[in-house]
Amino acid sequence: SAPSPPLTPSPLCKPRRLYISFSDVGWENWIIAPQGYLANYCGGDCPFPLAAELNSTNHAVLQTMVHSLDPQGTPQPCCVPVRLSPISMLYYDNSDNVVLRHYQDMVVDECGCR
Amino acid sequence: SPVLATELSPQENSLLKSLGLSAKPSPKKPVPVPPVLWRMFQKRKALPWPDKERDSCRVEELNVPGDIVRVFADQGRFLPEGQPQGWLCLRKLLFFNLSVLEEGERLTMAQLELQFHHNSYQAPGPGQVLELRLYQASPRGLPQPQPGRRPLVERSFVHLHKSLLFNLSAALKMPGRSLALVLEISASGRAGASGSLRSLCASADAFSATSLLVVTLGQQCRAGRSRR
Repeated sequence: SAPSPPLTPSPLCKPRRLYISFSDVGWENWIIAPQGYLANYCGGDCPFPLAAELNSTNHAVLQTMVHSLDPQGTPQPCCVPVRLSPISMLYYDNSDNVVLRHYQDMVVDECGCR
Repeated sequence: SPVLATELSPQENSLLKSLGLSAKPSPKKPVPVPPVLWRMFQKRKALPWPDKERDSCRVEELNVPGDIVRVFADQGRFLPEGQPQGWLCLRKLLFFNLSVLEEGERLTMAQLELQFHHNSYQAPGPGQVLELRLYQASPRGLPQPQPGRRPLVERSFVHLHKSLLFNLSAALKMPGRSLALVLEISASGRAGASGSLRSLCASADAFSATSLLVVTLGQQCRAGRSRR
């Protein structure tokens, strides 16, 4: 389930809100906490010319240049996560033990054109 | 062929695999969450980003590397007291099924906790102590006391507290599929004090629960360390 989107939608590449509910996934029986979390995702365009705030690489800048010359042959760079953060989860394993595990790269904090 | 409702979709399977699970857990008798795990979870949730990232492969509360903390419940049973030397108050097999530990995990800490209903085992007289011994036993067959065998842990107490912690990291450096220990608590003191030693032992039923907290470094963290 996704909470209502921000009021000022931007077409540019940036993090978008995505709330993952473990009961929607059907995992509420074994995940103790959290019941869900704000995972986010990356969405939006990487247009030419690439602005600095789009966290682009040199390669992505050149790719957008080539794309502007040859839109059919070369795609635009992709809008992808460039900084993710971990979350911790408490759950029961298959032997009914309680486990606390730290999972890396679970939340999208920043996106970039790559 | 029809797909059983209990079967997992390939997507769900792959998600579980990426979380380090071979199957979807379905707890039969969910146990309460140990307070120590709740505390760690809440503390980590409140951490700001840079700290959260930095500490994701470390268990700060226990000051050890690790990203997986498990609490194993004891599946052992009380044992006959056998041939006691002095006043043997309690003899119990402690058995922990460690088969969920994955191949690539590296154990960084193992802590045994013995819990009592209250602060019992108060030695009533001077010179009287309670002795606690932990022996490593073979998971196969009934463990038998062996004369001259050195215990893994040996402590003397004038007063046993509600919760006792023992570091078993060294004993579990090469963990197998299970861990079996024999716990003995006995009372000793001056000759002729058998009455008070007996009363000292009488509170043996105050023994409440045993658990084993195990911290490991999973493959995700180990790979990250190697890269660095």
